[in-house]
Amino acid sequence: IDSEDDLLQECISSAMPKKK
Amino acid sequence: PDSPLVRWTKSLHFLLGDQDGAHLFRTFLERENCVDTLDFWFACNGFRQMDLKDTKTLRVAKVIFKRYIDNKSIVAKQLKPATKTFIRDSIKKQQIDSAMFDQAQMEIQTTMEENAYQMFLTSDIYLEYV
Repeated sequence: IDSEDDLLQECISSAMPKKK
Repeated sequence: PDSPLVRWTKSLHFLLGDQDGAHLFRTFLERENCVDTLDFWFACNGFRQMDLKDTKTLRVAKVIFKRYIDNKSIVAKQLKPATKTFIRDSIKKQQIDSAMFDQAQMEIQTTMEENAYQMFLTSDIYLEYV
């Protein structure tokens, strides 16, 4: 099971803009 | 077409949609001790894209609530009490919805647009980058 930190980080990262 | 740097000055939306812009704004917010507002904003976007059928989605909603809303953090301080109550009730009843953080995100975004974003555009971090 992922830790809370991992879950949150994954969620935030998924929304970050990607390199053009 | 406008360069990315010119677009950053047009709206917070453009700034956060650009990788370098979002990164630089994050550096600025870290210095101002309010980077949580930006992380929360991105977490709301990430949450909205999650699959409601995935059990992970409820866990993520709970983590977002615990980290940013159910405490005295800078995000919690900027949210209206009714907004926090709505999210608390949704989690308690396990009524998870893709839009459950939308109102909270909008409140944080408005505060960012009026304060941190304006300060960023006159900050030395931004001016040196330019």
